[in-house]
Amino acid sequence: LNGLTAHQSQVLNLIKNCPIPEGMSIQELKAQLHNMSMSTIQQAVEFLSSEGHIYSTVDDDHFKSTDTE
Amino acid sequence: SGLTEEQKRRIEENRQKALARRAERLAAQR
Repeated sequence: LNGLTAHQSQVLNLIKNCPIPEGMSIQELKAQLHNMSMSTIQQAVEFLSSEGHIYSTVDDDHFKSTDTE
Repeated sequence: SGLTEEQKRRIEENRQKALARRAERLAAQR
């Protein structure tokens, strides 16, 4: 659809809908994506970041989406 | 928000870099 896998889309949507100014942490993603392993989440985050869909914020553990704002 | 000026600056900088990467990828797809 948008060139993303189902896992990547799920991760992106959660980050996109996070209202916190510093964005969403990897830990929070893991807490919400019960069906996804940590390495799958990290791979999705890495891909989304390399494609410019998301970016790190206050540290390398928090992410926001470029599609919001 | 509870962010410091330095954090806000860093976030905005990273946002601009991500937007540039996004534009680059989209251009490469055409």
